[in-house]
Amino acid sequence: KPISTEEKDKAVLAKKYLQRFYGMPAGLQRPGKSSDLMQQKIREMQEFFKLEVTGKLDDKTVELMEMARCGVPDVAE
Amino acid sequence: YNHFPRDLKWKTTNVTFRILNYTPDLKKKVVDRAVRKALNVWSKVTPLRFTKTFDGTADIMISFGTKEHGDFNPFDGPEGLLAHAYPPGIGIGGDTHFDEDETWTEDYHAFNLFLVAAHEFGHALGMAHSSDPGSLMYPVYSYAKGFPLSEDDIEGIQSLYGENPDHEKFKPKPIAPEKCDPELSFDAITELRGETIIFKDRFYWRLHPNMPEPEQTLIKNTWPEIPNKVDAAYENPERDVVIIFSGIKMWALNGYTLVDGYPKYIHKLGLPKTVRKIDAAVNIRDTGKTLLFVDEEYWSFDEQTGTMDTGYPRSIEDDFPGIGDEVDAAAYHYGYLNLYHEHTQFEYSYSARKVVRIMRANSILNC
Repeated sequence: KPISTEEKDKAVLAKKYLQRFYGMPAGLQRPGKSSDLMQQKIREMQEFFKLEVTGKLDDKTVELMEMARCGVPDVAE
Repeated sequence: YNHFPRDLKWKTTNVTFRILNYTPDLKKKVVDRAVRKALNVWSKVTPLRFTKTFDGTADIMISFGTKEHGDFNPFDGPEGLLAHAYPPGIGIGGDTHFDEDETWTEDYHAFNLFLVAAHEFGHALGMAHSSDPGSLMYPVYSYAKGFPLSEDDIEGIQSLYGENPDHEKFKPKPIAPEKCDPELSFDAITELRGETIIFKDRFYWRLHPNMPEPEQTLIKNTWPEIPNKVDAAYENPERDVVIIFSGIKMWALNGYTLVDGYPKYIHKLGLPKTVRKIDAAVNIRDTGKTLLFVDEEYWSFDEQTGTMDTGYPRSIEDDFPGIGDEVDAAAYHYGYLNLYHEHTQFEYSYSARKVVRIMRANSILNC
């Protein structure tokens, strides 16, 4: 089933967010590897914000990603 | 709280700062004052001292810029990213940048420059983000009045620089309560359109049937008008309002909005002036009565007539044997009254007129 534009928007937002604040590498990944990596990074972000850790882009996770915030990464590099 | 790797910090407690440019949103002296106040937040609790310079390179160089502004770490236009800062170090270390595409204010509108600056200067001094939603170093912006540091922030910065040898008295914000703390007690519980809201300190947990993980939020984030401390709360489903009690005042909320004409004094309900605080409140949907618990006694308010029932107050201990004589919070579900006191929850059956179950108060939070 084609992915809805809303889903796509969410995925783009999440990808940018995780690259910026959770050290997810940018650029192309091997097929399959990128979704695992993304799930792992989503879990990291959910753990940090004490959300339910699902690895999925549920409403609460996306809602938090959309909030105004500081540009320093949460994962202290 | 978190620090940066290797606990990066300034080698000296005398730190210099310089404001390179200004936002047109605020007068220059308002920006100067906000920056100084934001630095004072940290010097109040540590030996750190900040000196303003007007030329050359300071430890903390402060500037406003949009999108790509010279450090290959671009901003993103309005909302989203508000500002960022670099951990202590030479060169860009300590530098703090604000997104000029935001609207900067000195009150609760848009983004309060003082609050954002205080957060960013936390980074410039060595603090990374905290996962405590009540901390200043929590990554997501929220407006709050009063001294912005929580105990979590203070513990973090003092573990880098020590305490302020000549500190004045200050009142840090308490750490966010842990939901599975076995000693956890509640301030108030109410239903709100099918969800359960549990108030504790400046926070509330929100339980939703299809949300297994309770969500903790600052009260002021959702209801800026009501106080940081809620004594009691109940929902009147007929009127679709939640009544919030704090001290001798009460507020009526219709979802997220405050009903006009509130706050009102609790004595308007018919309580005597000697009552200064309501401990717990619960609406018994089957009878249309609202029980108001005060110290060892309780009143019954008839929502239909808007008057207090005669024959009250009555003794809690006499009418609800087995639960002790004080109640912190109360909820009613399908013929069972859940009465909370300290870290215990008593399930009282109206029909059997006795306590049928005793649990930990925070078992409602899946603990």
